[in-house]
Amino acid sequence: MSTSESLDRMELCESLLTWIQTFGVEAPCKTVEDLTSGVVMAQALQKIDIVYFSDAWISRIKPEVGDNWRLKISNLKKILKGILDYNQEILGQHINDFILPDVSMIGEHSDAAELGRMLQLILGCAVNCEQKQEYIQTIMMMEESVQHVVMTAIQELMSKETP
Amino acid sequence: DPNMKAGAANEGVLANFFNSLLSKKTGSPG
Repeated sequence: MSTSESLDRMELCESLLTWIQTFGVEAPCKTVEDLTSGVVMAQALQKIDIVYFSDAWISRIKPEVGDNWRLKISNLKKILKGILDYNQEILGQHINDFILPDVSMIGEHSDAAELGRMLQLILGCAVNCEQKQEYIQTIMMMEESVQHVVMTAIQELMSKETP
Repeated sequence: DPNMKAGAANEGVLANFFNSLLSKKTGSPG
């Protein structure tokens, strides 16, 4: 059984939703719907690396998108690009063969499986960044079932990374 | 109790994984 086969995408989203709450960002982040604007993810990324995900970067993310899915998708595209660039430029790794999240499905249909993929990429940034110790220790304090899903998600990402 | 043993084993796997992640050198192009 491969890692990807054992990763239930809905369970992944649920566990990573619990994980993203540990960042204590300003924006509400209790439900899948709360995350579809991208604002929570942008704020979490800024906590991961405030130099790279600077105020100038975050100012390009529209905070008040309401139900406008076009604005949500626009935000999500910028965030996905930011994550991929961060991996390449700062972490020095390229993610191959990883099915990238479909941001249209997140913005338009609040798709939990696709949101899970997006959060998985943010998880990859957190556990590889300079302050990774802080983030890994926080994960180790979480419920065992969540830790297990997080571990599988990291393993899947690691299997797709090349320097 | 087999459940307790399985729980302890699982805890060990998780701790090993996250500890190895902590000691992994972060890759950076510099």
